[in-house]
Amino acid sequence: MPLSIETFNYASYHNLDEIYDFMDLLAAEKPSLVSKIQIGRSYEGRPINILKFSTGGVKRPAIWIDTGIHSREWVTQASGIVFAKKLLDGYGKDASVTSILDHFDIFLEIVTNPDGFAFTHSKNRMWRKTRSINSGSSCVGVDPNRNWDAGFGVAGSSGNPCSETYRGPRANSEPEVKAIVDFVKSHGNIKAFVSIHSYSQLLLYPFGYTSKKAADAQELDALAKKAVDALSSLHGTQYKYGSIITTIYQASGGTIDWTYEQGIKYSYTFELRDTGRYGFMLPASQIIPTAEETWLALKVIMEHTRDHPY
Amino acid sequence: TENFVGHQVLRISAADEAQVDKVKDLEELEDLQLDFWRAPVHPELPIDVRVPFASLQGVKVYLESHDIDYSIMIEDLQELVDEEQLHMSRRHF
Repeated sequence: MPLSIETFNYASYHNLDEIYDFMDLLAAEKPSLVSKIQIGRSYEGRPINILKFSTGGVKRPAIWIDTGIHSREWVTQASGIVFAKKLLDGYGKDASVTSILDHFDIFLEIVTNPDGFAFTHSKNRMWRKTRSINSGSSCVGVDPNRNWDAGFGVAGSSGNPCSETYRGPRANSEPEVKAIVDFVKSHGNIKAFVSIHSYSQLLLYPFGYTSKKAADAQELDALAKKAVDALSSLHGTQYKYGSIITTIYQASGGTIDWTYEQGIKYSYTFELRDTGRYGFMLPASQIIPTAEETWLALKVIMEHTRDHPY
Repeated sequence: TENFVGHQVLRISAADEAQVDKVKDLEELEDLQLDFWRAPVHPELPIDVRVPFASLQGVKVYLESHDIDYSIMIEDLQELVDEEQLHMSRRHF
């Protein structure tokens, strides 16, 4: 049966080729709304693709959502696929999505670490990092959430290439990170940035590398509360929220610390289900409920961004 | 393809900072091949760690000898991986 947007199985995990094919299907389904953009190439040469949802305008303010920066957290890429379908279906039908897309572009990067993701399907399901070769070490890969130029190298990441939180030889050493950095800088008008991980049911905002409070901490905290209330209203899933360093631990070189320091006020990280039954080995049966509840929180953040221009 | 037969994921509950440090000491022993899914940070937060079969006995003895509470979060990791693969392949039909 030819694959189509309607026959695609959203309640199952997919490999890299299937996700990239899905992105092409989506762009073909509604080219007036959706386009696929390649923003770079991974260390092993795979295209780094994002979806752009736009109803017109030039350099409109934009919202960025990414999933799968830690490749083994499969429920995040699977949720990204569901978000893409909701944006496609929602425009013109869902008042909130329509209003957001009438004012903002939305960029969605479903597979933010394609080399690592391909490796989880082919060789090692537990792989988390990139697949770059570390000179002088037999250990491979850098933690792409420790490689950003925000507190890079301070406590909260490792200098050991064999560690799962290895920061890399320098900030932005990973092409997967550099591609986003370059895109964000060249676009220059991104107003919200959400990076999605799993697991442990948390909604986090800057900072992670320092105990210094973010200038907008009060607003970010209030918005996080509103978002997690919306999330738990669907299935009762309980989330905690707060700054990275006060809620979990010191983590340096992190994505949203960098985006916040670029001036993107609404910078958030999600840690999706669960709290400790399956960890990131979440059964496929939980993909849809996880994505649905997360979508409610994402809409709260996107609506707030729409209603609070800065 | 790496297989995880006999690997277990333990959920460790450190009672205090000293016990967190004891678990951190484990983290330094690279030949144990431990994979921390949730890192040892402070007592309020659970620690989740994947332990290969070869290291399992040693790690459990170490935890018990330091009175560090733990439970088995995932009994047989390979079973979950197999289920996932089966579900994905079934999707094709």
